[in-house]
Amino acid sequence: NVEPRSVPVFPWHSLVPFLAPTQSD
Amino acid sequence: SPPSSLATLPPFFMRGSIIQLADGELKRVEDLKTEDFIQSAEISSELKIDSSTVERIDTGQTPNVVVIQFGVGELKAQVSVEVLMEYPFFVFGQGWSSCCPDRTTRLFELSCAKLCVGDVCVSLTLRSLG
Repeated sequence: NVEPRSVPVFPWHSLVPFLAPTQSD
Repeated sequence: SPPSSLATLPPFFMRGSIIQLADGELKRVEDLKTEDFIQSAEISSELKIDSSTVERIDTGQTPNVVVIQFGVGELKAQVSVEVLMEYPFFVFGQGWSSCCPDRTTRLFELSCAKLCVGDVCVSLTLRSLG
């Protein structure tokens, strides 16, 4: 029995930096 | 405010990495287009795409690190991030770009343009913040 090698799948949003604008007030 | 740090190099920038879009479609990281990010964000209930314009790129305190200052969104809110110079950002209409494209290409085999002041990068914010 050869187990299929799992290929990691990454969600699209992990590629994008999360830049939360600072709240000015 | 101190820059937030993205001082590690995540594995998903390696050429051939499989990325799942919001509609379930799988694509390789090197094949992603601007539309993929826009359409995925449209589907997302929590995240929205923002434009982040590169306003400054400064040398960081440690070797191979740069501090990039972005103007985020329509209000150009100032956010700076500290990243390794090979860290890639996705520029609207252009694709992957980094401060040192040669290193990015060497480390990740990911074709990359030079990230410059004035480039508009894809970034995310929470919908509830808007």
